[in-house]
Amino acid sequence: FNEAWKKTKVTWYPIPIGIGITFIAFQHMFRVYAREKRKKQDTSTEIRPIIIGPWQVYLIDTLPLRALSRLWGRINNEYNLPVWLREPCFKFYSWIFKCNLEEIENTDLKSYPNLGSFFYRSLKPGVRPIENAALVSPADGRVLSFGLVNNGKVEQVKGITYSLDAFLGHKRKEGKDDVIEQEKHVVTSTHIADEKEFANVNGIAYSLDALLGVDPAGATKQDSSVGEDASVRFEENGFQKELAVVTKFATPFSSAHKVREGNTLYFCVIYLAPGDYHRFHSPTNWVVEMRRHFAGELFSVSPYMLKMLPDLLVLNERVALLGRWRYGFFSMIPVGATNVGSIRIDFDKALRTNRREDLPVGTYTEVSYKKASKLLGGQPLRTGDEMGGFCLG
Amino acid sequence: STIVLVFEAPFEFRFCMKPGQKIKYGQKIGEI
Repeated sequence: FNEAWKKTKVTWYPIPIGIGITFIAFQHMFRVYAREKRKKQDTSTEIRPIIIGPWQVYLIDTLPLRALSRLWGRINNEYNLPVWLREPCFKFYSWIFKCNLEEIENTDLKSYPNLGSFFYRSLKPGVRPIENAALVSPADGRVLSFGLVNNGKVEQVKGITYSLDAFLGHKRKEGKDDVIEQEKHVVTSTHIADEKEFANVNGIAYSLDALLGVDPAGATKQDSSVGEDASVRFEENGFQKELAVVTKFATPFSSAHKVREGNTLYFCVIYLAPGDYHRFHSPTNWVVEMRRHFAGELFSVSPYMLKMLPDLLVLNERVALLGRWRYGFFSMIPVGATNVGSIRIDFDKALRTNRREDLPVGTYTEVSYKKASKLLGGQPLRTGDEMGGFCLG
Repeated sequence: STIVLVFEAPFEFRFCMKPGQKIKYGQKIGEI
């Protein structure tokens, strides 16, 4: 080796580096060109939010949650169990999820054709006395968090704060640290969110406007009650977009909704476990003036998941029921999850959730209940009235 | 699934529950 090392003559050749660099440049150029072409061809406005969080979140985000939820729903709602299998199956489900079978109205388990109908069971009259209070619980469940909405910020689980304004889909300026200043950005009612818009950074400040939806700009007012879809077509950045069912515009919540003197905003988050009774009722005497259906992801909303992905409630499918009660503004927002992606509102037969054709995350459609009651300008509800429920899939 | 309530109420409003508490529908969660 020593000999060879010493004796071998070293000859220097100019290797063609330039050709190598040119080849790589061309390769990169073709790749960019192909990507831009694919983007142009892809007319769908499917924009995926950027999910940022622990590794478990990335893992879950790669799953087709909505498709899995629809499959779960198809299995449980469309395939009836053989009669002999029903009782053991529902008893097993009740044992796992601690359902209380004494309280259900129809105790003949063989009469439930499938798990979907068992899941949507009703309770015996009188097993849930309605207490005489300003506010009662709308459903069986566990209190995750509650408190004051301090200038638009909501305390989420474990101290991570939302500011409710972005909760409605406002565009955000690049955030500094955990509280992102909300730009006054009016969201069209079928707003295709920018990729950044729903960037889900742990601890990001969310706001009420992301939860309830704000007043779209520039769209014409359409008068239509529940079920009559009106739509306005318009062109934006080469995309045909449709402003769906824009009926009545609530004013931008955070700016125009002035809380009355001596009042303030409160919030409360209630988690329904898989074994809980899944119909929900009116928590007080109020009038529902409109609903906003946000198509979205269907992450699990368990406390574990909420801790890992604190901005979850903004990403998930939800129906924001907005109205008023004797002290001012009142809203109730049922939020779907992977196993219960369907939200049913008894007085809104037109509502369909967890549909394949729904617009992607960051869009919502709005329907006014003005015609439900001319006098009150909305759907009147008394404390304890059944409003609807969550269904499997 | 989850239900979020967001509402306006006077400063005297008080929640009568604790985080993590199990509740039933119809049970009092707040009073003024």
